Amino acid sequence: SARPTVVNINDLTSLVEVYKLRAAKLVEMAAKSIQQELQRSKSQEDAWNSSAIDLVRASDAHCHYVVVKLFSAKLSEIGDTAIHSVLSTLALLYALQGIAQNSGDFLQNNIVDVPQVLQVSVRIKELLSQLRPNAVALVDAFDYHDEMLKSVLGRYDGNVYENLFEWARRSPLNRTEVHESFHKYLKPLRSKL
Amino acid sequence: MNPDILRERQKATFDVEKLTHILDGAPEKTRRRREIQSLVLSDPDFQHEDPNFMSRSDRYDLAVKKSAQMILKLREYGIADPEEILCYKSLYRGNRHEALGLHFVMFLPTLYSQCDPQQFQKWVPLAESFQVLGTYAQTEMGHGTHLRGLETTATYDPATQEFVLNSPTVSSIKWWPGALGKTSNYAIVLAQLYTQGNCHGLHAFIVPIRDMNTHEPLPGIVVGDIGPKFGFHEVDNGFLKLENVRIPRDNMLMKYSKVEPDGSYVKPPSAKLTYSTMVFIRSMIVGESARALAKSCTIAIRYSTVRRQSEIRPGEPEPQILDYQTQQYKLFPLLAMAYAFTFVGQYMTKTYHRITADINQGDFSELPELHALSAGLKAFTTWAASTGIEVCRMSCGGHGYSCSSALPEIYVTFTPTCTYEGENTVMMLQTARYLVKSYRQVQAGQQLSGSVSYLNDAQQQRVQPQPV
Repeated sequence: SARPTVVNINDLTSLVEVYKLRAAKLVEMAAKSIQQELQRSKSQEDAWNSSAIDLVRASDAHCHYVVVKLFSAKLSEIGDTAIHSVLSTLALLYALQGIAQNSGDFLQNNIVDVPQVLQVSVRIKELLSQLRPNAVALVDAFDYHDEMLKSVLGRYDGNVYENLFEWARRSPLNRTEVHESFHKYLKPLRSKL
Repeated sequence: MNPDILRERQKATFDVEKLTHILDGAPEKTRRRREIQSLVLSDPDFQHEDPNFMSRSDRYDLAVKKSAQMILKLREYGIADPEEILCYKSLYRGNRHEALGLHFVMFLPTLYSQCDPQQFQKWVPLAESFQVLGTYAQTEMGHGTHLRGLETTATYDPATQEFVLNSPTVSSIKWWPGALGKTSNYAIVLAQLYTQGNCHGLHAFIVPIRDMNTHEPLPGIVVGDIGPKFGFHEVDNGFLKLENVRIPRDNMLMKYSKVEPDGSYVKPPSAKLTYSTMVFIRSMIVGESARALAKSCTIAIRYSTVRRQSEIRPGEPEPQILDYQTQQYKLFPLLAMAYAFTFVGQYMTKTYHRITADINQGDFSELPELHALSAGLKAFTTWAASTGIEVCRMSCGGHGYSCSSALPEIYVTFTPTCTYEGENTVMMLQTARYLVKSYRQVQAGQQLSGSVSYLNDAQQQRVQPQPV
């Protein structure tokens, strides 16, 4: 049998392999589900419909693998060491988070084992701390001008509260101190009670 | 500058400008994007009341006004590169959709890709000069992603060499297409083609729906707005009921399939060609997922550094929300996803252009792969991004519910991507069809290429978890 792949959860290349195997396993499971349904003398169409959940999961795993693989491939194009480092942390976080959120797929196909899943959770916390100092710089790099973002909370200068108050005061309801509904409905109501 | 966010910027361990260049694709693209951005920001026409404070009718009116202005300004500035046009528009419209959006992203690309030379000569100048304002009417009230189920008919009449277009049932009324209700005077209508008593499936027809001068609906055309939605306030998603409307034979787009004057039918080289416009849109949607998520992360993370609340260590000042591990756990994986999807979007755009060039050379070999990949990635990225935007919104607490945060607008503008241009579950099943077919080819001993080639080596490979 072929050499088993050794999984190293700290190595992105190894994680790409892990996602590849998960996708391959789920595609195989979906194809076998169709086969089993056909053996129950179902039509091709009914066999397909009775395997639809597995089919969607297989496609999801395939796309997840493509995304992780492309992220890893992009890193190989980046020469700046500081940027390569912070993007590697992001890529590792993305890949490990996917394993944590879909651990069942990886465990049931013996792609990772339970100690490794526990290790993944620990590693994710470490990566969160590593990213904390760069969080604002990483979103600044998207370079969305305030006028495009149109968000008081997301202002580049961070002066949220003053601008939140200004924004609210421009609401049409505040054009008059007393809204016309007071005179139309509330005041007459009082006189009738 | 808020002191907290200023301190955050001083902590950065890398050159932000360089990373921006990577996200744009090159330093030159960053420079050019900012140049276009300054055109928009310095433009007095860009300044207007906050649409959040407007009625739907006023928002639609403003959107049409801005669309018309953009057309004139793009000419004035000489911006013609498709990517730069996209950049200018996304800057100009902010988090909202464009009233004439479908004219640019569906109507014109379909004319470019599906018109035969004569039709190209006739229709493209009219559409590029906005005499013809078009939309793309495919979805019906009762049918959307399942294209073969569409009921609108186009029956060829050899006596008059015309097609008769009809909405045979209520469920066949065209429903949802953007700019269909009040804006467009033409529509590319997808209909089941009938000629010489046979049905030849879905084909595209150019149908006039409003008078070119008065803009009144034409005879046999019942058209209007479908009413308020969860978002998309600026877009007149419309309905179109066709009551035996006659159009000339050469209004069927005939670059690939044809109907001769006597009604005989010529098949297209690939059934998937009608899909090429959808593949283009789906490839673009992957990039849209990245942008929507990146904006949401920008808002939520910046806000989480200026918002201080409660205490971690007794007696200390209120910590920044972003110092709580739970807030980091909500936002940082989404930030990583925004970067991941940005790079996938760059890859999809490149791949789409490459394969389209091959198709124009008559090589259709990679179309099935691109069709499957774009369908799957469109579903995968939009589901994840839609959920992620909502997480960003909620991580801003109550102020995330205020329109001032922009997060509600970003969410309601983005989330329709999960159901339009192919409902996501159906997209995933389309990708699965390609995966199962590939799997069976591996079983039969074939060597695969492209994004499914891993199915070959995965057959042999086993995995041994390594103790960490």
